[in-house]
Amino acid sequence: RDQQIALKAIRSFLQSKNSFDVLPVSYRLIVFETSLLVKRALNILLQNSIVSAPLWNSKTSRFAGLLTSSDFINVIQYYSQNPDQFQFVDNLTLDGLRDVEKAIGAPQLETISIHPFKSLYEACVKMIESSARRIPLIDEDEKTHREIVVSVLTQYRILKFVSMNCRETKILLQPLSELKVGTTTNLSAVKLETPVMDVIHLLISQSVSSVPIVDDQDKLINVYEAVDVLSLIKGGMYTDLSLSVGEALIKRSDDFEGVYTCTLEDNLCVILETIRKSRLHRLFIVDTAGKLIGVITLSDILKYLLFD
Amino acid sequence: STIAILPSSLPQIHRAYMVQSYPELASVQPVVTKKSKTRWHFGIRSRSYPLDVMCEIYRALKNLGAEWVRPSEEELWTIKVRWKYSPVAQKEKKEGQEEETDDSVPDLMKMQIQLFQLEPNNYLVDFKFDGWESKRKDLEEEPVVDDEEQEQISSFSAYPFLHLATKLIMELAVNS
Amino acid sequence: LATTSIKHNTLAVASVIRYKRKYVTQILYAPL
Repeated sequence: RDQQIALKAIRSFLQSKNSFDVLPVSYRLIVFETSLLVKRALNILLQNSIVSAPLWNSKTSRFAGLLTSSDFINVIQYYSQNPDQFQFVDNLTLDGLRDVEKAIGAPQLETISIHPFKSLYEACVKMIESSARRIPLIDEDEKTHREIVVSVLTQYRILKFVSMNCRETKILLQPLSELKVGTTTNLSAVKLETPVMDVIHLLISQSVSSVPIVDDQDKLINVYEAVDVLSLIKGGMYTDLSLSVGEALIKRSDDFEGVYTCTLEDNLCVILETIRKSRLHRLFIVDTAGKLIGVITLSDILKYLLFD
Repeated sequence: STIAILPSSLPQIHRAYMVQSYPELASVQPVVTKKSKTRWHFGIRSRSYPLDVMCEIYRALKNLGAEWVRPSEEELWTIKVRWKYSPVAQKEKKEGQEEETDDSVPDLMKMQIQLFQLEPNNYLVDFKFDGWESKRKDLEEEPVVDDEEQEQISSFSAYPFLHLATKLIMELAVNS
Repeated sequence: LATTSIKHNTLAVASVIRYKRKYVTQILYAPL
């Protein structure tokens, strides 16, 4: 009963607030011109500790979608299929990413967006429908009627906003074992020795943003995330296609907070409390011996809060 | 709560584990996302002689096809610029069809460029967005907007202004 | 207008604008 009361309260909260409410009073927004080199854009993302940025086409004076880790994964995929095209990859500009997408047959990511004054509930529905993890907030310039990229809202920011402002999250005490949340069946896992290229192919083929790494007893020992691809390209290691995922993870920067785990005894109250305090993007469900059972992503949590 | 961070996933522990198994990996360094704070300046600095700076700016504006109001005596160090900014229409232009320019969209961006003296022989050139103008209402003064409407109009995109500022700064950098 | 020094052939410019009641520092990175 408490669980239902909390879900009702959270849903009406999300319907009563809009995306603009989530934005701080003062914030910055980094945007790249589409004529920028991909490798330059990568440096700027890493330097600012961000993993995505909106693109702006100065020729058409229009918003040109978002640069995300999927684009970098496509570049690595393209390179693994055309190892002789190192120079092409090195001189690739952000406009060229669309051609790379076509060359490897990657799905053209539909650029969803929403007006900042639409409800948070609608923003969540759009992200869940398009399995996007972030959504650009677009308004229209009064004079030139061209798009204004006001900001980009992520699933993490929305869940953090809910956990900070919705006290009903405190009564979401039903254990995960009783909820149908997350994935606990046919999870693809790899070993530390698995070539990182195979892991990247898994990210694409399973359209997931992380692959768990287990030892011979199926104990979880690490996770390769889509954003790790940025360090792989930055380090120029993607040219060594035989690299193991264990070696690739050595490139991870020291400010990586680590992989979050939980058990089926945990509940959404403690999970949302953890999201309020730390930047986590998924939790791996393990048993008391640390064996991998499943994964619960921010999309899973949002889907449950909105539609269960 | 049994939520925890997996110790073997912490970078230092993972690195130690990998080096223990493969000693040759000791040389591989993590990507240092050097937090070199981006250093921001107001406008662009110049140590040249003020009149030379102004000359450089007028030359750059001319090369970029911008127009400006003839400077008045008391405002020698301010340039009121007007810049035709007609981006390529998004829709592919059909063969032979003359470029449809959406007349309702103003395509003359106004910008104010001002030279400031920070201290003897240290100058600063600042750029400020100064609204849009459509080619028809030539030089008509922008209607005075009251505060409430100003609140509304504040949703403007700075990107066209930032883009033209980069072109001007690059022109100045290349010339100098 | 705020600017950074040109590095690796890339220039960054920024301006703070008011969007409704909030302030956005819009930063644009462009190649030389």
